[in-house]
Amino acid sequence: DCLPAPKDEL
Amino acid sequence: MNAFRFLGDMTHLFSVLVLLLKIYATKTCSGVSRKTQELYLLVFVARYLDLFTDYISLYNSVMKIVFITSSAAIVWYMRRHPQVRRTYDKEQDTFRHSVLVAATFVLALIFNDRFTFREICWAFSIYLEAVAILPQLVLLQRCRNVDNLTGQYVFFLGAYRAFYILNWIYRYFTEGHHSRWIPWIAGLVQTGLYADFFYYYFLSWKNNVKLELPA
Repeated sequence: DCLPAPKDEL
Repeated sequence: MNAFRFLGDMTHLFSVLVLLLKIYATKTCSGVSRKTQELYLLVFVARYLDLFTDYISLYNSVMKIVFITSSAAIVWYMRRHPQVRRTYDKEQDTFRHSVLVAATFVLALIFNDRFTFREICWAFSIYLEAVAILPQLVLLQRCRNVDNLTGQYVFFLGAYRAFYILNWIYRYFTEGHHSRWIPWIAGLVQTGLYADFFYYYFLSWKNNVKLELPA
């Protein structure tokens, strides 16, 4: 829950 | 990947391709800001440095390559193509884009996820993307009469931002991650810059008249 959003966007 | 993210990517892709095809087919680039295009090229290169180190998906990799090459092609046309370069409104395109680069780079040095080369490049690309449209908006305002394709280019770019914000809202509620505030703030600023343009674009569409921005 505390993980930051992954940088998987463009 | 949710529908908002996909539509955002597609409108983004479409905007760049519309511009490239306009330049390629008409051999003119009047009304297009070379400074904005150079800023976008810098944005893509700085952010997609991870192309060779972090693999996310084939979709991501292909899109990254397409964005880098298509924006490089636009800049090449505007700088090097014998016919296209003569149609560039150099005297009108006077926005000091080096100031934007310097300011967003300093911002990235201060506000980043980690003080590493990659993370600073990433934050820099996010901040620079947020303001990269400014030279184009200023040029559009100076030219007053905006030709259809240039208007559509800016419209699709704005639509891309709007879809990305919907994507983040969707992801916030459906995934357990806590949000990154850097893209949120930069994304809201970036979308806000289009609000004025959208208003006049909508008016011209509703009244079925040519898009004209107020001086």
